[in-house]
Amino acid sequence: RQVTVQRKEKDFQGMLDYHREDEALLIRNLVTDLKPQMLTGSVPCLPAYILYMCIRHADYINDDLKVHSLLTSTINGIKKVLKKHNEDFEMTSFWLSNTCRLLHCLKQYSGDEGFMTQNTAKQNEHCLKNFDLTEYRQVLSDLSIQIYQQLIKIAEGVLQPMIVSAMLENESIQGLSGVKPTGYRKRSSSMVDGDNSYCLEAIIRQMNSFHTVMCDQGLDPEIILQVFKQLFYMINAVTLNNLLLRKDVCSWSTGMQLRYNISQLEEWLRGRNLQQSGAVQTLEPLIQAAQLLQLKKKTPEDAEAICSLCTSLSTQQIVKILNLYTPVNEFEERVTVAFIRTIQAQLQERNDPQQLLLDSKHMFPVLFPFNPSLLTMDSIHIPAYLNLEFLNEV
Amino acid sequence: NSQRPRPRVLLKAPTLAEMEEMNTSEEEESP
Repeated sequence: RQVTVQRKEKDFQGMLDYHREDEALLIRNLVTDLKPQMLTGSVPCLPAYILYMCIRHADYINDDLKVHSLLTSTINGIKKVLKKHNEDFEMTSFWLSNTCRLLHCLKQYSGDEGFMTQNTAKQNEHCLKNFDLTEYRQVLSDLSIQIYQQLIKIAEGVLQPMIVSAMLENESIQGLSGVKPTGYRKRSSSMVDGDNSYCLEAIIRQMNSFHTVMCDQGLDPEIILQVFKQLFYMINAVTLNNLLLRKDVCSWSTGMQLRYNISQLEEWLRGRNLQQSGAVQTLEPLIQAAQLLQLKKKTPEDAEAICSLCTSLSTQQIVKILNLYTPVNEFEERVTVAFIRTIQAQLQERNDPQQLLLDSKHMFPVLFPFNPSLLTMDSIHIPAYLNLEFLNEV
Repeated sequence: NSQRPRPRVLLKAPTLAEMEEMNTSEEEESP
């Protein structure tokens, strides 16, 4: 009888070893030359986990120079890739996800009890043994902020050209063009060459695409919420600023269309489970402007109603919209000077900001809450197509 | 207390801006 000796595979402890001379190749294959599409279907943030497993081995063998070198090369590699793809939403989102994940790993496995509360016993075995990487965590946090800012800049650049036509000019409510102020009909997009008009659907389609990319890449849900709060703030600011400068859109019918468009955006947030982002709250000035266009503007009671409703608009903005307001037809009267004076008198005690327009470039500070992973390092498989065969599992 | 893990050694890191500077000067040096 033939005796077969079954050799037990040595347990993988979730560490990866490599020769120092292969570091450049590692960074090239895993960072600078990596295409996010290659990783579709694998564990989200796989590069971050692989990098952590390499760092952990360098820590395990107590090689501080190897840790320094790998972290520095990784950070420089990420910066290089972001610089090269500074208009690529998918690439930027991919490296934001991975940088944040690496930061979370350095916390989760730091050995600091505050970050270990949700770890399994197995995960606790995968903590760093020799080095405290607090200072590198700060560098990764600063890098994450830079990447987030690049991501927002790209997304805003895509959405901005759509906002005015989609929010203020496009008429999706049937029959509304008949009640547009006379003399201003069909003005939409006449100021730009070619057909640069967009409907709200185009904005929604674009936001769907952003959302899907970020979710697929495993970007932290809290960051995704902040991205949409920021984008909705810009939609609010650009739309309101245009409304405050254009007589032709200060009408009852635009108010009606605007309110409908905002409700579609709110519906979209609900559909994508993004209600808790605070995005709707950033639209409040615009919601009130739409209502102001639709309210009656004649009696002292109307003035009272406007003042109690428009709490997110400044006195200057309310007065400007009333001044620009254009009656739909000859049966509707212009807003009288007396009515505007009544409003001003009622609002004089408010301590409103002096500037008329909103800062459409304003950015909310971003936060990256700690988000430990449920994955255990020894369960991670490295696909052959990453060409990392020089990494040795330990 | 032999049960207690020994404290980890803090690895000093340059700031992101310092890293950028070092990287730029290295690139400038290499032809």
